[in-house]
Amino acid sequence: PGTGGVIGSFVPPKSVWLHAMKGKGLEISGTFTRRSGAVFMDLNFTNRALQVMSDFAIQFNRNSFGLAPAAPLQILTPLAPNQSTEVSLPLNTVGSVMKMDPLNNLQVAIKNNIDVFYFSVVYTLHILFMEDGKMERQMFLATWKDIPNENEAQFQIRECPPNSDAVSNKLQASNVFTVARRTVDGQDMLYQSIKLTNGIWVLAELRMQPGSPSCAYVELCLKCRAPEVSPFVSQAFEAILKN
Amino acid sequence: ELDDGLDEAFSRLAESRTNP
Repeated sequence: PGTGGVIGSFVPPKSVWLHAMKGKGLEISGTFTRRSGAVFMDLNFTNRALQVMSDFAIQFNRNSFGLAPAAPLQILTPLAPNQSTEVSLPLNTVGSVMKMDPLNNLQVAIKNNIDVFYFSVVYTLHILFMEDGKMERQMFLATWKDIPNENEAQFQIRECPPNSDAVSNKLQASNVFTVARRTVDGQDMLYQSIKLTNGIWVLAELRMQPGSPSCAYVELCLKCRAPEVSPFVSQAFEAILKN
Repeated sequence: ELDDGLDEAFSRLAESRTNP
């Protein structure tokens, strides 16, 4: 407050993950966030049944990045009919790993005194972007050269902020760090780095025409030794920049 | 400003990507 202009990291709006019809009256909406270096699953539980709900617990299936609850689900008082409660569940990334399809899929089981319910959610990969993801410049150049061209993926992102400062600031708030910037033939080029929680580095080149209206697009090129993550990193760029 | 050659290297990279 009072600092104006400071941008927070991207938080997608909550969506319904478990409909009351499928949850015997339990409705769950949620989103994923990254705050102060930690991942959270922010949840809203609503009891749309005619009986009290209690004894809540949560479990994840194995997943691509080892996401797991870092604490038990804390819903301390029973949930009366028509009552809602908000919970922020801290997560860690030291759980069992199994490659999911899509890569960012997470299978969740929630239990209460009535039954056990299962649902799948997808998360935006930015929750895995680490705070120490700014690669040293010399390392960036060497890594860029070292990663083969086959591991390079191109994407277009439309409706971005109107200039490279705004783009860079917005991305940095979600741990996408600008390592260098150049202007060539009237185009702004940003060289950026990201470190995922599992230690994978992603290098990015963003190219944009300065002074274009905000409906302009940027060309995103990603280089990574694990190129299967690139489409999901591109989705995260898109979500951050359009937010 | 100390020139460690990295500024120039980034300029060459950007140039080569724009005009391959």
